[in-house]
Amino acid sequence: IINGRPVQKGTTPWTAMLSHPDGQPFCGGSLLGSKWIVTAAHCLHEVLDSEDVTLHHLELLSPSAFKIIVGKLRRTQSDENEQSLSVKQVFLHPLYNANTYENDVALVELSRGPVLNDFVMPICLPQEPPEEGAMVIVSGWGKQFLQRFPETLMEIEIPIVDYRICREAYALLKKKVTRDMICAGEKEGGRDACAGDSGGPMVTLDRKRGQWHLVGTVSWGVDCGKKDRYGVYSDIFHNKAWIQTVTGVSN
Amino acid sequence: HLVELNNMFGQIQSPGYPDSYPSDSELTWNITVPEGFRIKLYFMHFNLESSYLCEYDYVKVETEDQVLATFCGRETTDTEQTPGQEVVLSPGSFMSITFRSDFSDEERFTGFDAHYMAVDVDECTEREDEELSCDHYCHNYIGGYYCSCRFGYILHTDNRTCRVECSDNLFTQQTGVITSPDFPNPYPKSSECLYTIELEEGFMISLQFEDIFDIEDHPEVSCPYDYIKIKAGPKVLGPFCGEKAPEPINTQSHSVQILFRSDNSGENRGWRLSYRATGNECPKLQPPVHGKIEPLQTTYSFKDQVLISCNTGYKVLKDNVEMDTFQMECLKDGTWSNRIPTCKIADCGTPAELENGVVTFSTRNNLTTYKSEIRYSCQRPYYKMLHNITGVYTCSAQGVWMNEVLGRSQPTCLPVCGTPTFSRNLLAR
Repeated sequence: IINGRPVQKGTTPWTAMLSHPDGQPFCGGSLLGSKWIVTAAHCLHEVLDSEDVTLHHLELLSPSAFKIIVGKLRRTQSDENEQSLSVKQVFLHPLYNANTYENDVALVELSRGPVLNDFVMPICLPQEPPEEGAMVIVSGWGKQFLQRFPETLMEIEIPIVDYRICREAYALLKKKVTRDMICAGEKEGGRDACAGDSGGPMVTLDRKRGQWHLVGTVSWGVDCGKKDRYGVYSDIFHNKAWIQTVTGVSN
Repeated sequence: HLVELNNMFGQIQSPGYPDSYPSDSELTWNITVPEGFRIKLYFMHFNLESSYLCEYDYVKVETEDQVLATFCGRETTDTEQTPGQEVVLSPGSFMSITFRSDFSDEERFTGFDAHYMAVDVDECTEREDEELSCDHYCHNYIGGYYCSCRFGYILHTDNRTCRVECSDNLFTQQTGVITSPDFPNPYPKSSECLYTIELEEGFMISLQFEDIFDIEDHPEVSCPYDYIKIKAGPKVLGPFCGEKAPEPINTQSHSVQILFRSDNSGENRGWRLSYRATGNECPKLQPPVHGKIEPLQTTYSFKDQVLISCNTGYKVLKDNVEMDTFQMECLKDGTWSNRIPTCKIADCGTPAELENGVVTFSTRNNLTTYKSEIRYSCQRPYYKMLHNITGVYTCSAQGVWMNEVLGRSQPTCLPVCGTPTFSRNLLAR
């Protein structure tokens, strides 16, 4: 997270860490329902070397190749409220395109759900599509400025950017922003997600219901925090139906 | 002379007809026609010497046992009778005609010319003799007749009386009514009816004659025609007949045979009896606490069955097995097949654990019996109950925890989402 601030303990109890068995974190995620993690699809397969990136040619991470930690705050040191959870199975979005990051969303089913408490709580699914200009909070353990990893979970508060503005900005870089994506950040850059934050939550407060809900998950971007380089996130509302079909979760 | 005639018709004339007949002669014609016919005789010409009471010349018509007519002279007077246009009919299939002339005949008498023919006897209309007439229906045909019977009856081998097939009446119910066939109409003739009352050992059958009792009898001889006999075990009661019904009979047996026999005559209305089988009485029963006995009777006897059931929320407990109802039977030795079971309050047992929730008992010492209440609640604030139900479950009469919305399904605690205990101050400017 570039230009972020440390997260206050217990204010983002849905944030999950995806880490290798050696404890090395590699992505973020969000707890959904009692035993599901929403994250980015590109977190869960080996880095590509061939052009053929259709779903069934991706080499998925095996459930035993990573674990999920919730209730986490510090990046590498253990926390008193963290719960380490094993993975039962992984579902990539059926229309995920590893080349273009379309539908870059995946679901991880946990073998056992965590114990919910003040530090572990699921995020709600959005009831409405995201609003341009709405303030959202993105959190993660990814790189900060000067490529250094943070000691603790960091967060930024940024606005959602108009889809067309974002699409045109990326068109100059020959990048395609599609309808299943959301952009957020400031035009002049500054606050942004970065490598290692992928899959992490973009949330906003639904004032009507007094609930935080998941707007998007960190997906991709060019550089981190540069001018006209918005962060691109996978739109959860766009894929809500698929998420509910797979998980059966409703708010 | 004797002439035997067997034709169905014929002519008979005096000797020498139409010349005068000789004196001092006697001629008999015996006419026989088949059964079912009679003979009709009539004269076309008649001219005999007349005499007081036809003592000289005459024609005599007779059957085996009676003189039908004696004719003489030319016309009928108060002492002589000529046939004129009269027809003489024989009662049966035989007629004998005798012509006699005495020794002196001053005048010339030309005698007679007679004709005869067989005519059918309509046994159906003529037969007075009850002994021989048809019992139900009579069908006359030329030369005879036959009988038939009403629906449900069978023509007896005597081809006259109608009997019924009534030898396989079996009664197995504990009570019943038995009557003679077609009661209260006259019972059929020539019938041998057998009514069997067959019950399980342990029952005692008692008989009671009712209403009309009318079986053909005889003033001196005991029931020589029709009668009813009752066989119960080794005992045989009867024969009964006449118009006075026998007294109520307690046969002391579980198997009784009633034999009713009728001969081929008589028009009597028969009889009707009701029977009841009772068994040994069993002791009075007390319903279990929280239960009831059905049917509730002052006394119970052999084969009576009762159903024990419990009030709502209680189950019948027998040999540690719970059931909804329990049946008992009064046995033939006057004991009950079982002891009265008890009624055990339905117990829903310890309620199932609720994932991410807890159960609390709303009644003293965590009762789990009928009507007890428990309350499921989810671990707040992290979980909340799906469907926003009360979580209150009541132990139902079927021994199942029931919720008014979910029925017997357990509630579900869903994670509460998006409402962290610690809230940040939004830094948005």
